Amino acid sequence: NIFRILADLSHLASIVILLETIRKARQIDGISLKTQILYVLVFCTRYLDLLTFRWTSLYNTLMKFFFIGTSVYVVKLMQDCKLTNPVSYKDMMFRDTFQIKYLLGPCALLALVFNYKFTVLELCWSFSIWLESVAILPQLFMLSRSGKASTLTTHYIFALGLYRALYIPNWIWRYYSENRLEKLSIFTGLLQTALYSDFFYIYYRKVMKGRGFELP
Amino acid sequence: TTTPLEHDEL
Repeated sequence: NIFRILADLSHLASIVILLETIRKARQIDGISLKTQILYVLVFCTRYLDLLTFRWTSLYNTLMKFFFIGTSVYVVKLMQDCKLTNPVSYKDMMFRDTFQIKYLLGPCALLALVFNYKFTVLELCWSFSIWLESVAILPQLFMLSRSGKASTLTTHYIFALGLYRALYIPNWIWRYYSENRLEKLSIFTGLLQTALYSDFFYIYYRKVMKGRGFELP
Repeated sequence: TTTPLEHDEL
């Protein structure tokens, strides 16, 4: 359906924007390495079903490889910055201070409690869905500490947030058309979108009206 | 309603 396609396109766009930002500017100011590492973990644990070869569709499989590949590539590009632009790297590390153990622990626990089946694959999937919902927190934390961000970084965060937000009408659509109700995805998707809501509001008020992103 | 085990979303 249209919402699902727009959501996935928005997800793709967010990654393209991020890669372009890092490659063009040759700096990683304002981008959280911790969030990017969390995304590697999210995609690697979610797409373990690639190993079972029970592939849903070519589209699905290609996208999964794309998301795993690009997330690893982003982390590598950011690590490279240590040598190519040590000032920018140090500055980023200095600001990227969110403690991710407070996300990993609860997500692992939630995965053990809320899952569809107590198998390794399903537990990893549930863990990834919980972790994705909070993976942006180090990035948002960094943003709120520095108070401003480059326009490209805010476009990246916006596109990434829009992706999960667009999944919500997709789930409503699928409930009526397929009688499908995927409770875990829906709950974590709502949680994820809620975490973005403050950012969305400032993005709308400032960036979309041509002013820079600056926190009040 | 059904809760399918196939994860066909990304």
